[in-house]
Amino acid sequence: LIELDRVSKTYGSGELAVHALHPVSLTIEAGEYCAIVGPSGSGKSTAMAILGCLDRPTEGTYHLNGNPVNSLAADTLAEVRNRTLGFVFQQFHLLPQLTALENVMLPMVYANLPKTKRRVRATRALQRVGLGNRLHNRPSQLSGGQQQRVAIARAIVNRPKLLLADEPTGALDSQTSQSVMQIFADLNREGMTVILVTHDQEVAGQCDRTITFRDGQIIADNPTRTP
Amino acid sequence: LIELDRVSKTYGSGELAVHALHPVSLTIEAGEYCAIVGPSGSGKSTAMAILGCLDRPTEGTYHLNGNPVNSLAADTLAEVRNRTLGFVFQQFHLLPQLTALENVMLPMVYANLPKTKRRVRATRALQRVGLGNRLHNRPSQLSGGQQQRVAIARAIVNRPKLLLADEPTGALDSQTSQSVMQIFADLNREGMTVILVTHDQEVAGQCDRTITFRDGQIIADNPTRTP
Ligand SMILES: Nc1ncnc2c1ncn2[C@@H]1O[C@H](COP(=O)(O)OP(=O)(O)OP(=O)(O)O)[C@@H](O)[C@H]1O
Ligand SMILES: Nc1ncnc2c1ncn2[C@@H]1O[C@H](COP(=O)(O)OP(=O)(O)OP(=O)(O)O)[C@@H](O)[C@H]1O
Ligand SMILES: [Mg+2]
Ligand SMILES: [Mg+2]
Repeated sequence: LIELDRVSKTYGSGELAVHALHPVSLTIEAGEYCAIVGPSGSGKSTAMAILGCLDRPTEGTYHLNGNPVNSLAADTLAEVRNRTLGFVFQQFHLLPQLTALENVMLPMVYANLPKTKRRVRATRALQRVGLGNRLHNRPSQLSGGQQQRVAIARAIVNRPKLLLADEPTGALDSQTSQSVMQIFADLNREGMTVILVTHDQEVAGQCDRTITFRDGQIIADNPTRTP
Repeated sequence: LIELDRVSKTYGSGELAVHALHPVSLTIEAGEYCAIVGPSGSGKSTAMAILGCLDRPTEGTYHLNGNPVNSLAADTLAEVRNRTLGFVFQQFHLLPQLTALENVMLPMVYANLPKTKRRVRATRALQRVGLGNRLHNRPSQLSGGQQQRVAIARAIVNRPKLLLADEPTGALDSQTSQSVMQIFADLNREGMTVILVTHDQEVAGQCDRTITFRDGQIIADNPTRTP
């Protein structure tokens, strides 16, 4: 499903260049459940942005579902992204002027679903993350953990092939984290490919494979050791 | 230093009312090192906003340093806040158009320090959190954990009497978390009152006192058990 071939990302140039990713290669099959770990600033979110077609590599190629992503035009890329991908951002990125329900309904507009159907599916996704009683609140009226859960509901509502979640439990207490991890495990069992970035060993331990970043490189890539 | 007397916070009214905090009472002496824990949505950030003079309670009184905060005029309140408090927000709230250095220099403008002095102090604070080489980057050019560390540097640069940090290690790997916790321990040893909200047991375990929230109430308030 995913093939990164010697992908690198450099910001700026000359003396000011920041090599966020050195050439990195990675193959992930459909249906896998991977954790990406590594220190702050090691390139995890940068790698996720490339995987999620939200950013292009400086060098190297990215094949998603057999298609070379780099060479796609912007609108084709947007369509691939909307149909195939679900993304939970490290900082949520909810639209402040929309309610929780409206935020979660948004990805389905591209799928040409009628409004009643979008509303039902969005409601179910929000109930699944324990926010059935906060549908009509806007993000500023929600706690940090509640906003994170809205972002998770939004990422899964379109039943994407590939779910990319950057620190999905960062703002959650252990009990809420566990119910979110249960959702990811269920989705993975139903066939969804799931890639999580996490600082939480407890979370990484529940994935099948652990990919470790350091200074913009992958320094380890192993089946998760079950303790 | 801190006295919350039957403080409550209600959003909305009538049927739509959300009781974010039920009457809560709390006394914290100068020099204490407290962890506030509890599930997502239990009222922790709401309590922190009141403690940080960023929000007023619906009922009850808040005395800070012997002064009743509720009855202060907005500009007096702003002055108290700038002189006494350092705040690390759950979602950082850095100014996107300013560099890391400029963001950290900002609180000192109110302290009437000359610009050269502000620059030196801000540089030291950023070096202390390991960002000495990112001074001139703007938040969008920084990783999640780097942005969180800029927010921490900004909160301590004015040497406040009271430091309030809402999930200060949420976006940090364990090694970076530890160096941040070392900073808080050093500041507390120098006399700063430190109150952290955290979901991380590892972090809570390093504070002297643990205050547990649930459904807008304090359900436990004990010295931290050392394991
Ligand atoms: N402006 C608002 N209007 C309505 N409800 C609000 C508003 N702000 C906060 N709330 C609600 O108040 C409750 C407490 O929120 P708070 O942010 O204090 O929780 P928290 O303990 O910090 O949670 P987390 O651990 O998820 O950050 C939540 O149910 C939240 O939805
Ligand atoms: N637009 C940019 N310009 C310059 N440098 C950037 C830019 N965006 C990211 N970087 C740098 O690239 C490096 C990798 O960032 P990235 O966000 O991928 O780290 P991360 O592993 O996700 O960190 P964290 O765990 O703190 O979220 C960091 O050093 C960051 O400062
Ligand atoms: Mg990141
Ligand atoms: Mg909170």
